[in-house]
Parts: sequence; structure tokens; C-alpha cells
Amino acid sequence: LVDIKNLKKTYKMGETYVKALDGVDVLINEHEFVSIIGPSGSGKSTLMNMIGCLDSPDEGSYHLEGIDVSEMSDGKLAMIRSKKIGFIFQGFNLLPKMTALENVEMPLIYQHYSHKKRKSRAIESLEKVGLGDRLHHKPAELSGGQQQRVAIARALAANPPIILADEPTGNLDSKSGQEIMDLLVELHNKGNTIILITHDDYVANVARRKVCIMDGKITEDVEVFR
Amino acid sequence: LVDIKNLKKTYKMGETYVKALDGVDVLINEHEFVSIIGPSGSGKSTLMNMIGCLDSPDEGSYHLEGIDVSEMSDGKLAMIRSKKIGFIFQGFNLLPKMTALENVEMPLIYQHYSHKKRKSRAIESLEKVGLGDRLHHKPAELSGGQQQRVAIARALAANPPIILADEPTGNLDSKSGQEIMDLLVELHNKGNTIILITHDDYVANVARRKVCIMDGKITEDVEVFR
Ligand SMILES: Nc1ncnc2c1ncn2[C@@H]1O[C@H](COP(=O)(O)OP(=O)(O)OP(=O)(O)O)[C@@H](O)[C@H]1O
Ligand SMILES: Nc1ncnc2c1ncn2[C@@H]1O[C@H](COP(=O)(O)OP(=O)(O)OP(=O)(O)O)[C@@H](O)[C@H]1O
Ligand SMILES: [Mg+2]
Ligand SMILES: [Mg+2]
Repeated sequence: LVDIKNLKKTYKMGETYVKALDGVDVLINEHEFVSIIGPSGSGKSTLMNMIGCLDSPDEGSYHLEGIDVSEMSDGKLAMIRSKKIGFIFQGFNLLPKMTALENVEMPLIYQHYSHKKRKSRAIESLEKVGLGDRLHHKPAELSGGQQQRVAIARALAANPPIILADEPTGNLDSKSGQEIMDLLVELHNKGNTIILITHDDYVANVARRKVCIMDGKITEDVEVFR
Repeated sequence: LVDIKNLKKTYKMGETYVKALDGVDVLINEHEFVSIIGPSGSGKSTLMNMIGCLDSPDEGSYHLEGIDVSEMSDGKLAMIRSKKIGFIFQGFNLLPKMTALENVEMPLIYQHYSHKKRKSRAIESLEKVGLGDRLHHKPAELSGGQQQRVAIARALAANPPIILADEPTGNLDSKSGQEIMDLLVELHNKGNTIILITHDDYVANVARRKVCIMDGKITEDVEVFR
């Protein structure tokens, strides 16, 4: 599914260079549940943005379902981002002028649902993350953890086959965090592929496989035993 | 130091009311190290904003160092916010057009340091959170955890007597999180008062006292034994 070889990303800052990704190789198959861990600044979000087709590398290759992503048309990339991949951003990226409900409805617009069905699916998704009573709050009218949960509900609303979650529980108490992990496990059991970045050991061990990144390189790639 | 009685904050949302704070009483003395814990949406950040003089309640009273905050002049409030209190925000609140260094220098401007001293203090603060090599990156050129650390460095740079930290380790791996907690413990030993909101049990137990909030009310207020 996700076939990445020798991926590199370097930022030029004045006279110096920051090697965000320094030759990453990783292969992830359908239906896997993979966690990505590593120190702050090690390259996790940068890698995730590559996988999610939101950014492109300076070197190396990325084949998604066998097709070279760098050869894809803009239309094909847009389709992938709206239909194949659900992205839970580390910084949430909610639209500030829209309510929680409107934010969660956004990806459903591409699914060609009726307005009525879109609304009921979005409500259902928000209820699953415990925000059934916050539908009409805008992001500034929500707590940090509630904003994070809107971001989660939005990524899951269209039930995309690939879910990319960048630190989905960072702002949540352990009970709310556990409810989110239960949701992801449930989706994995139904066949979704889940790749999640986390700083939380408990969360990392819910996955079946742990990939460790340090200074833009993969240092470990292990199966999780419970 | 912080004397809060029957604090209430209610948001009107169309026909319904959200009781963010529903009668909170809490007394915090100088040099204490208090952690505030509770579920997502329970009122922690709202309470912190009251303590930090960034928001005012609908009912109840808040005396800071014996003075009723609701009676304070704008000038007095501004002085408190810039000199007495260092605030680490849950959402960081960094200025996007400024570099890490410039963001951390901001509170030092009120200290009337020379330009040279301000810069060296800001650099020192960023080095303490491990960002000595990221001084000239803007927020969008930093990882999530690096942005969080800039927010921490900014709050600590002027060595304010009261430090309010809203989930300071949410985006950090355990090693970076531990370094931040070591910093806070060091400041507490030097005499600072620290109030910190956290979802992390380990972090909560570094404090000397734990206050638990649920549905806008305090449900527990206990000493931490190790
Ligand atoms: N401007 C607002 N309008 C309406 N409701 C609000 C507003 N700001 C906050 N709330 C509500 O007040 C409650 C308390 O919010 P607060 O940010 O204090 O929670 P919190 O304990 O910090 O949560 P978290 O752990 O998720 O950060 C939440 O349920 C939130 O939806
Ligand atoms: N636009 C940019 N310009 C320069 N450097 C950048 C830029 N974006 C990211 N970086 C650097 O690339 C490195 C990797 O960033 P990335 O966001 O992938 O880290 P991360 O592993 O997700 O960290 P965290 O756990 O803190 O979220 C960081 O050291 C960061 O400073
Ligand atoms: Mg990241
Ligand atoms: Mg909060």
C-alpha cells in the first residue's frame, strides 16, 4: 500500500540545512496498524505529510497502491486526499469560521451524499467522540481537547480506507484518549489501515507494529507483542 | 496569593447555556506547586485564564495578592500579565510572522533590558528547552513539540514569580517532557509559584498538590505523596 524508499526532505535555513527526513525506507501493507514514535523534531509529521500526499520529497520515491505519487496528476492527488485518506492533524487545522458540525461535514461533500445524509453522518461522527452537545460551537468556543476531537471526527466521518493520525490524544485525558483508541481499534477490525504518530507509550502499544524515527531516519521497526 | 471564591462562567449558545465554571473555590499560596487535572472540557483552561487575568467571571471573586482583580485598573492588569505571570498556553499562541527568538524576546521588552541583554536571555531560555539550533525558525518551520517548547521558553524567559502552564507537555516525547518538568521543578525550588494543567499522571504527580475539576466544579483537592 505505502511503499517509501530513501525519502529525503531538507530545509534550507540561511546558511544551514535541516535534514527533516534523511533517507527513510518503509513499507506498510493494507489493514496494518502502525504507530510511529520518536523524539520531538525527529521527522514524524514530515513523514506523515508525505504519506498523506500533502508534501513531496526532495529525493527518494513513494508508491501508493503501486503508483508513483510524483507522477500523479493534481486531480488524482485531490481524489486521494479527499476519498482515500483521513488525516488527523497535530495542529487540528479546523476552519475557524465554521462550527464543529460544518467542519466535520467538509470531507463528506466529496462523497456526493445528500445534504440530509451528510448532516446525519457528521452528527454521528461527532457523537462517537463525545461531542454530540457541541455541534454548533466554533473552534474558539471549544476546549483544546474538544477541538482535537472535532479533528478526529472530521477525519473519520467519510470512513476513509487509510487513516493518518498525528498525535490524536495529545490534548485528551486518559479516559477520552482511551475512547479514541477504542474507535481506531474498531475501525482497524473493520479493515481500515491506520498509521498513527504518538508520544504516548500506551497508545503506541495499541498498534501492531512500532516504527521509531530519530533525526530523520528510521532506527527500529518492530512488531508489538502484548 | 490566588484566592478564588464561587467563581462562575457561563456561555450562552443560542437557547442553551454551557456552565464552564460552576462555583469554583480555590486558594493557592506563594511557592506552591499545584497541578490541575480533569476530563477534556471540564473547565481547566477557563479557570487558568481567570487566574492569569485574561478573562473575567460572571459571578464570584478573585483576589490576587490580596487585591480584588475586578477592581484593578487596565494598567495594573497589564503590569500583572507582563511582569507577574508567565503563561504557557495550551494552543501555544505564538506570533506566526516572528521567529522563535523574537517570540521569546516579547515579554522581555517589558523588563526594560538592553537589546543585547534581552537577546542573550531569550537565547538562554531557548537553549534550556533544547532549541538553541532553531532560533530563527518561524512557528510554521517548527515541529509541534518545538512550537510548544518556544511557548515554554517565552513564558520562562522573564522569570515571572507565577507560572501558569496549560498542558505544557502534550506534544512532547517523554524525554523532552521530563526535561521541561525538571525545569519547572528547578524554578519551584528557586521560589516560583507553579500552577499547571495536565492530562499526564506522571506530570501531575511532580506537583505537590492535585486539584481535580469535573463539569466546572472542583471535586478533589489533595496533597501528593511520593
Ligand atoms: N467561548 C465559548 N463558548 C461556549 N462554550 C465554551 C467557550 N469556551 C469554552 N467553552 C466550553 O466550556 C467548557 C470548558 O472549556 P475549557 O477550555 O476550560 O476545558 P478544559 O478543561 O481546558 O478542556 P481540555 O482538557 O479539552 O483542554 C467546554 O465544555 C467548552 O466547550
Ligand atoms: N518549513 C520548515 N523549515 C525548516 N525546518 C523545518 C520546517 N518544517 C519542519 N522543520 C524541521 O524539521 C524537523 C522535523 O519536523 P517534524 O514536524 O516532522 O517533527 P516531529 O517528529 O513531528 O516532531 P514533534 O514530535 O515535535 O511533532 C524539525 O526539527 C523541524 O524544526
Ligand atoms: Mg509532529
Ligand atoms: Mg484546556
